[in-house]
Amino acid sequence: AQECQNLETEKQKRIERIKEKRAQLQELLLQQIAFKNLVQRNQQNEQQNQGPPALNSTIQLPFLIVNTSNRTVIDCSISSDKFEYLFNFDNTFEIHDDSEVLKRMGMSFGLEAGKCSADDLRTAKSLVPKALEGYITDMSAEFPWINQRLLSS
Amino acid sequence: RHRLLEKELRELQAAERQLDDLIQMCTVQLRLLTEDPANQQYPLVPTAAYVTCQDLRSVVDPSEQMVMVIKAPPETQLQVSDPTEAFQVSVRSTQGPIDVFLCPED
Amino acid sequence: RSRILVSIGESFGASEKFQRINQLVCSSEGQLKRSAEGGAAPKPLKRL
Repeated sequence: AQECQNLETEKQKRIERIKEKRAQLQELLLQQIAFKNLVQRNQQNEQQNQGPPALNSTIQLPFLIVNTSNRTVIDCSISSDKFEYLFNFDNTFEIHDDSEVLKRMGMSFGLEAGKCSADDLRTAKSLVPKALEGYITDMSAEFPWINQRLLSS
Repeated sequence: RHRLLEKELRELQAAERQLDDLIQMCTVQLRLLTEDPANQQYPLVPTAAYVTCQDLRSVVDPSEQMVMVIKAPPETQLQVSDPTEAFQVSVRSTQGPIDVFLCPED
Repeated sequence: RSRILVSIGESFGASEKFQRINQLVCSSEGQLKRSAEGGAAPKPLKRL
């Protein structure tokens, strides 16, 4: 009975670790899809507009954004070599990295929210290696995709 | 029950190993993709891996919010102080200058 | 005292740290504590 209890404990730990790793794999796939989708969109726009947008109107990846109310006053200190910045805000702010911005732009087809149209799902699957297509399909499904993947394997 | 638990553990072990391999593969792919010479940080020739100011304004309501963009070399340290004392953010680079600019409102 | 440190460019996990930072900053504790202490609001700073 004690051995069974130990095995049961080990099993629960492993299931928790698999859940975390599943989320990590999903995030990596979403970032990959969003990045490729963004590059494709930009290339199509450049073809239509016969060239890239003005340099000062584009922000190359990777970047961070800090957004805050228009009324916030920000005190900024900068070292002379621009290696160090110190910002003091008098109001709350938010920090997001580029992968979050791409998701909000819809570059990952809403997969992160489990809402993805059939056409977008096809496009998303075309942006990842064939071996991982199944995970994209599961991601857009209702039930937890890892269980389906586990069962099938 | 003991035999069944051992079998389930073996299956979970295999599934976890499969996930580890896939995560490793995807991490390498994403790094190659984003650090591809053409998409290298501060590229000599801009590549298609960019967002426009219009994109940023589409995710943040420009009538309410201002957006500050931080472009920093890899391994730059960003520290946020304890919000109960001050709303302070410090950014410190060791590999090159940091660029900060406000996304224009229109 | 810095609460959270993020290395920009790390391949994974930065998004979660930013979410945690945003929750911390936006939680009302910051304002409450300062107003509870009657601490003067941050001095008027110049706009960036």
